[in-house]
Amino acid sequence: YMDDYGHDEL
Amino acid sequence: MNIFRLAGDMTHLLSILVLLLKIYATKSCSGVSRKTQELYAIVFLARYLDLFTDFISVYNTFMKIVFIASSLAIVWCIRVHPMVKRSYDKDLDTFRHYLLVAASFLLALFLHEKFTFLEIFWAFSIYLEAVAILPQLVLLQRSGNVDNLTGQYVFFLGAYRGLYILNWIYRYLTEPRFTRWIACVSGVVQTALYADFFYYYFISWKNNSKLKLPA
Repeated sequence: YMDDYGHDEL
Repeated sequence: MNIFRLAGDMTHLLSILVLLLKIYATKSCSGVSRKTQELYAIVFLARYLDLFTDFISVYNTFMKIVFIASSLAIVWCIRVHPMVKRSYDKDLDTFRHYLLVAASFLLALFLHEKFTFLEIFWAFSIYLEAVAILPQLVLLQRSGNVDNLTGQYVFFLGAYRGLYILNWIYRYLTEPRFTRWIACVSGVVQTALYADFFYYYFISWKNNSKLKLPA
Protein backbone atom coordinates (compact mmCIF):
# COMPACT_ATOMS: atom_id res chain seq x y z
CA TYR A 1 0.00 0.00 0.00
CA MET A 2 3.00 2.31 0.28
CA ASP A 3 2.19 3.93 -3.06
CA ASP A 4 2.93 7.65 -2.83
CA TYR A 5 -0.50 8.37 -1.31
CA GLY A 6 -0.55 5.41 1.10
CA HIS A 7 -3.69 5.99 3.11
CA ASP A 8 -2.38 4.28 6.19
CA GLU A 9 -4.72 6.27 8.45
CA LEU A 10 -8.37 5.49 9.24
CA MET B 1 1.35 4.86 14.46
CA ASN B 2 1.83 7.51 17.15
CA ILE B 3 0.11 8.21 20.44
CA PHE B 4 -1.99 11.04 18.96
CA ARG B 5 -3.39 8.87 16.19
CA LEU B 6 -4.02 5.94 18.54
CA ALA B 7 -5.76 8.28 21.00
CA GLY B 8 -7.75 9.67 18.08
CA ASP B 9 -8.87 6.26 16.89
CA MET B 10 -9.77 5.18 20.44
CA THR B 11 -11.75 8.40 20.97
CA HIS B 12 -13.56 7.78 17.71
CA LEU B 13 -14.34 4.22 18.78
CA LEU B 14 -15.49 5.53 22.17
CA SER B 15 -17.89 7.98 20.51
CA ILE B 16 -19.46 5.10 18.58
CA LEU B 17 -19.71 2.94 21.73
CA VAL B 18 -21.36 5.83 23.63
CA LEU B 19 -23.92 6.26 20.84
CA LEU B 20 -24.60 2.51 20.73
CA LEU B 21 -24.98 2.54 24.52
CA LYS B 22 -27.42 5.44 24.35
CA ILE B 23 -29.57 3.75 21.71
CA TYR B 24 -29.38 0.34 23.37
CA ALA B 25 -29.88 1.53 26.97
CA THR B 26 -32.65 4.03 26.31
CA LYS B 27 -34.11 2.19 23.26
CA SER B 28 -34.35 5.70 21.88
CA CYS B 29 -32.54 7.88 19.36
CA SER B 30 -34.04 11.17 20.52
CA GLY B 31 -31.57 13.96 19.90
CA VAL B 32 -29.63 11.84 17.40
CA SER B 33 -29.61 12.95 13.78
CA ARG B 34 -30.26 10.00 11.46
CA LYS B 35 -28.89 12.09 8.62
CA THR B 36 -25.49 12.47 10.29
CA GLN B 37 -25.42 8.72 10.87
CA GLU B 38 -26.23 8.11 7.21
CA LEU B 39 -23.50 10.52 6.14
CA TYR B 40 -20.98 8.71 8.34
CA ALA B 41 -22.00 5.36 6.84
CA ILE B 42 -21.31 6.83 3.38
CA VAL B 43 -17.99 8.26 4.64
CA PHE B 44 -16.77 4.86 5.82
CA LEU B 45 -18.04 2.95 2.77
CA ALA B 46 -16.40 5.45 0.41
CA ARG B 47 -13.14 5.66 2.37
CA TYR B 48 -12.63 1.93 2.94
CA LEU B 49 -13.29 0.69 -0.61
CA ASP B 50 -9.74 -0.68 -0.40
CA LEU B 51 -10.69 -2.80 2.60
CA PHE B 52 -10.09 -6.05 0.73
CA THR B 53 -7.38 -4.91 -1.65
CA ASP B 54 -4.97 -2.95 0.58
CA PHE B 55 -3.89 -4.81 3.71
CA ILE B 56 -2.11 -2.37 6.03
CA SER B 57 -2.34 -4.09 9.41
CA VAL B 58 -4.72 -6.23 11.44
CA TYR B 59 -5.53 -3.16 13.51
CA ASN B 60 -6.34 -1.09 10.40
CA THR B 61 -8.55 -3.76 8.85
CA PHE B 62 -10.27 -4.52 12.14
CA MET B 63 -11.08 -0.85 12.83
CA LYS B 64 -12.38 -0.32 9.28
CA ILE B 65 -14.76 -3.24 9.68
CA VAL B 66 -15.88 -1.94 13.11
CA PHE B 67 -16.56 1.55 11.71
CA ILE B 68 -18.49 0.26 8.68
CA ALA B 69 -20.50 -2.29 10.67
CA SER B 70 -21.35 0.07 13.56
CA SER B 71 -22.40 2.96 11.32
CA LEU B 72 -24.66 0.68 9.27
CA ALA B 73 -26.06 -0.89 12.44
CA ILE B 74 -26.91 2.53 13.89
CA VAL B 75 -28.64 3.64 10.67
CA TRP B 76 -30.54 0.32 10.63
CA CYS B 77 -31.59 0.84 14.26
CA ILE B 78 -32.93 4.33 13.64
CA ARG B 79 -34.66 3.37 10.40
CA VAL B 80 -36.00 -0.09 11.17
CA HIS B 81 -35.99 -1.02 14.89
CA PRO B 82 -39.62 -0.31 15.94
CA MET B 83 -38.81 1.00 19.43
CA VAL B 84 -35.96 3.25 18.29
CA LYS B 85 -37.62 4.36 15.06
CA ARG B 86 -40.55 5.80 16.99
CA SER B 87 -38.26 8.17 18.95
CA TYR B 88 -36.60 9.65 15.86
CA ASP B 89 -37.15 13.44 15.65
CA LYS B 90 -37.91 13.44 11.93
CA ASP B 91 -39.43 16.93 11.98
CA LEU B 92 -36.32 18.33 13.69
CA ASP B 93 -33.79 16.44 11.58
CA THR B 94 -34.47 18.41 8.43
CA PHE B 95 -31.00 19.33 7.21
CA ARG B 96 -30.75 18.76 3.43
CA HIS B 97 -27.81 16.39 3.80
CA TYR B 98 -27.91 15.20 0.19
CA LEU B 99 -26.55 18.67 -0.68
CA LEU B 100 -23.52 17.89 1.49
CA VAL B 101 -23.04 14.61 -0.41
CA ALA B 102 -23.31 16.35 -3.80
CA ALA B 103 -20.98 19.22 -2.85
CA SER B 104 -18.36 16.88 -1.36
CA PHE B 105 -18.39 14.63 -4.41
CA LEU B 106 -18.15 17.60 -6.76
CA LEU B 107 -15.20 18.98 -4.78
CA ALA B 108 -13.54 15.56 -4.88
CA LEU B 109 -13.80 15.54 -8.67
CA PHE B 110 -11.69 18.70 -8.75
CA LEU B 111 -9.52 18.32 -5.66
CA HIS B 112 -7.93 14.90 -5.15
CA GLU B 113 -4.49 13.35 -4.90
CA LYS B 114 -4.84 11.22 -8.04
CA PHE B 115 -7.63 11.05 -10.62
CA THR B 116 -8.51 7.44 -9.91
CA PHE B 117 -11.75 5.86 -8.70
CA LEU B 118 -10.32 5.01 -5.25
CA GLU B 119 -8.63 8.40 -4.73
CA ILE B 120 -11.72 10.38 -5.77
CA PHE B 121 -13.90 8.37 -3.38
CA TRP B 122 -11.24 8.76 -0.68
CA ALA B 123 -11.19 12.57 -1.09
CA PHE B 124 -15.01 12.55 -1.24
CA SER B 125 -15.11 10.71 2.11
CA ILE B 126 -12.69 13.21 3.66
CA TYR B 127 -14.73 16.23 2.56
CA LEU B 128 -18.03 14.60 3.52
CA GLU B 129 -16.77 13.70 6.98
CA ALA B 130 -15.81 17.34 7.56
CA VAL B 131 -19.45 18.43 7.20
CA ALA B 132 -21.24 15.25 8.31
CA ILE B 133 -21.81 16.60 11.82
CA LEU B 134 -23.86 19.60 10.58
CA PRO B 135 -27.27 17.88 10.67
CA GLN B 136 -26.49 16.68 14.22
CA LEU B 137 -25.43 20.14 15.42
CA VAL B 138 -28.54 21.72 13.87
CA LEU B 139 -30.71 19.06 15.56
CA LEU B 140 -29.06 19.74 18.94
CA GLN B 141 -29.73 23.47 18.59
CA ARG B 142 -33.36 22.79 17.74
CA SER B 143 -34.00 20.15 20.37
CA GLY B 144 -32.85 22.45 23.20
CA ASN B 145 -31.88 20.14 26.06
CA VAL B 146 -29.32 17.51 25.14
CA ASP B 147 -29.11 14.23 27.04
CA ASN B 148 -25.72 13.39 28.52
CA LEU B 149 -24.89 10.43 26.29
CA THR B 150 -25.72 12.32 23.10
CA GLY B 151 -23.60 15.25 24.29
CA GLN B 152 -20.70 12.92 25.08
CA TYR B 153 -21.11 11.24 21.70
CA VAL B 154 -20.73 14.56 19.86
CA PHE B 155 -17.87 15.63 22.12
CA PHE B 156 -15.79 12.49 21.49
CA LEU B 157 -16.62 12.58 17.77
CA GLY B 158 -15.29 16.13 17.57
CA ALA B 159 -12.29 15.40 19.77
CA TYR B 160 -11.06 12.46 17.66
CA ARG B 161 -10.31 14.60 14.60
CA GLY B 162 -8.70 17.20 16.86
CA LEU B 163 -6.31 14.48 18.03
CA TYR B 164 -5.68 13.59 14.39
CA ILE B 165 -4.50 17.17 13.82
CA LEU B 166 -1.87 16.62 16.53
CA ASN B 167 -0.99 13.35 14.74
CA TRP B 168 -0.49 15.21 11.43
CA ILE B 169 1.69 17.84 13.13
CA TYR B 170 3.75 15.08 14.76
CA ARG B 171 4.14 13.17 11.46
CA TYR B 172 4.99 16.38 9.60
CA LEU B 173 7.77 17.03 12.12
CA THR B 174 9.09 13.48 12.22
CA GLU B 175 8.57 12.06 8.70
CA PRO B 176 10.56 13.64 5.84
CA ARG B 177 8.00 13.41 3.06
CA PHE B 178 4.80 13.66 5.07
CA THR B 179 2.20 15.88 3.41
CA ARG B 180 -1.54 15.16 3.61
CA TRP B 181 -3.03 18.53 2.69
CA ILE B 182 -6.48 17.22 1.82
CA ALA B 183 -6.87 15.37 5.13
CA CYS B 184 -5.21 18.13 7.19
CA VAL B 185 -7.17 21.11 5.84
CA SER B 186 -10.39 19.13 5.90
CA GLY B 187 -9.65 17.94 9.43
CA VAL B 188 -9.11 21.49 10.65
CA VAL B 189 -12.41 22.61 9.09
CA GLN B 190 -14.15 19.59 10.64
CA THR B 191 -12.81 20.33 14.13
CA ALA B 192 -13.57 24.04 13.78
CA LEU B 193 -17.25 23.23 13.16
CA TYR B 194 -17.36 21.84 16.71
CA ALA B 195 -15.90 25.03 18.22
CA ASP B 196 -19.14 26.43 19.59
CA PHE B 197 -20.30 22.99 20.73
CA PHE B 198 -17.02 22.52 22.61
CA TYR B 199 -17.51 25.93 24.22
CA TYR B 200 -21.05 25.18 25.48
CA TYR B 201 -19.97 21.66 26.45
CA PHE B 202 -17.14 23.11 28.57
CA ILE B 203 -19.51 25.66 30.17
CA SER B 204 -22.00 22.92 31.07
CA TRP B 205 -19.19 20.80 32.50
CA LYS B 206 -17.75 23.75 34.50
CA ASN B 207 -21.13 24.82 35.90
CA ASN B 208 -22.21 21.22 36.22
CA SER B 209 -25.36 22.25 34.36
CA LYS B 210 -27.39 20.69 31.56
CA LEU B 211 -25.79 21.11 28.13
CA LYS B 212 -27.79 23.71 26.22
CA LEU B 213 -27.01 25.07 22.75
CA PRO B 214 -28.50 28.51 21.97
CA ALA B 215 -31.19 28.28 19.29
